[in-house]
Amino acid sequence: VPIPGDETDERLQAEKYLSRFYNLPAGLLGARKSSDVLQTKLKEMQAFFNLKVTGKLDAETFDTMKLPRCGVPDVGE
Amino acid sequence: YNVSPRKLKWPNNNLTFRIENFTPDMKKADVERAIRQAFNVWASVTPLTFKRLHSGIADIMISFAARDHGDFNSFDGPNGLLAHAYAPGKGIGGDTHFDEDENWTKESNDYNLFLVATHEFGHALGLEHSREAGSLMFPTYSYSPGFPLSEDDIDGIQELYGPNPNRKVKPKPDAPKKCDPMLSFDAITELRGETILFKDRFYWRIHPQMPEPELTLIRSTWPALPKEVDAAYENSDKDMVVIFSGIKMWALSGYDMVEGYPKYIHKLGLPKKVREIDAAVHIPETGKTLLFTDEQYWSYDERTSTMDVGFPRAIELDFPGIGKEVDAAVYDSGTLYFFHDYMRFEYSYRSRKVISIVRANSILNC
Repeated sequence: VPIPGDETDERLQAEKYLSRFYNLPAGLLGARKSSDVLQTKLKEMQAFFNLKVTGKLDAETFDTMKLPRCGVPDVGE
Repeated sequence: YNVSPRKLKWPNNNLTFRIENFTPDMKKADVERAIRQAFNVWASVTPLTFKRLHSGIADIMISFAARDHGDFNSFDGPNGLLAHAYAPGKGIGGDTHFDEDENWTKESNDYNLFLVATHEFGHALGLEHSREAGSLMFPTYSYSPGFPLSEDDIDGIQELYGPNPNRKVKPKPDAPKKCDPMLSFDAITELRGETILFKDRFYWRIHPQMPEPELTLIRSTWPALPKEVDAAYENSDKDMVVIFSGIKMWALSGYDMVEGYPKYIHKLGLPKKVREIDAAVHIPETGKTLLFTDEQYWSYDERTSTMDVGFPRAIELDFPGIGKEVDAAVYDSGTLYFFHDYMRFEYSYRSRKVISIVRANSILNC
């Protein structure tokens, strides 16, 4: 089977970030196929921050997620 | 476990839900039962109660929908995302949507609605995904019968709402902790250059290109295998891994199950009184597979597919220094690695002696 990336923790953190600021509802993935839902939300976020829109959780995107946010309404609440 | 950002939770314990529509995949009564049972799971470990409404706005609005369904979070067709739920809050908060493009069932095939609903209601109550394999809140679906919550799920929900003062439940066993100093293994085998370590319902996968061992439920990868296994070995000449559980054995070619199995272990030539194999290891240089059971071991000749004469022999006599019994064994370049309880014995097959003894979980970088 393919080797998974070592980004499990990063993915969980990204999921948390996107659920907080991009209204990504938590969901369950099937056993057979991954989903592109997270990718869509990542693209939305990358477009907002003028990052390269890849839909992937690359280092630049993840670093941006770690930056403090100020004055941005919390969609989740 | 993880709770949602800023620990979002419902301000009161008496929650309402409403089923807005039904899936055509199941009978209406079966859907109602699955949803009710899913709520009951969470109610059994918290002080929460769930009352069904038939009209109006409930805290948790439940619906089946496909693709774009009006919440800016479209579903993606069959498989992929099965369902999603919003964290506690007003309006859409708590609402739970199931992807109608999935095939919903009350059985073990496709996607069991009760299990998915229980997972989603975990989100609707304030839980995020857990990174503990085998917990209900792990982000990937896997079927298992019985009570679906693990200790990890229960700890998570009780951090938000506290325990149910009136009921005690028996959680699913926890995932093993790799750096538990008392960790032992059920079985270990090589698999095309990877090492697979079985423990309870789980296995660790060690791959040279993976920095950390990966823990997965056996059932997630091989649904046809039994819940737990006793022994396993790789015969690299035949490109096959044989897995033992009780009096049966299965075979893998790579990660695929080989047809024609399970077979009875007695087909190998073992006497009927042998009811399980503790450990198995193949020695490529001799073409022999050693099968350990209780305090004895047998030698199976892979080339002639017969059991060697003169066996069983006492483990303690032929492998001095490793003790009387073995849990798991692997062979690498003239060295046998025996695992028993929380110890790993490095045994030189050529010089016939123990070279070193370390903790069993040193193989997991602990």
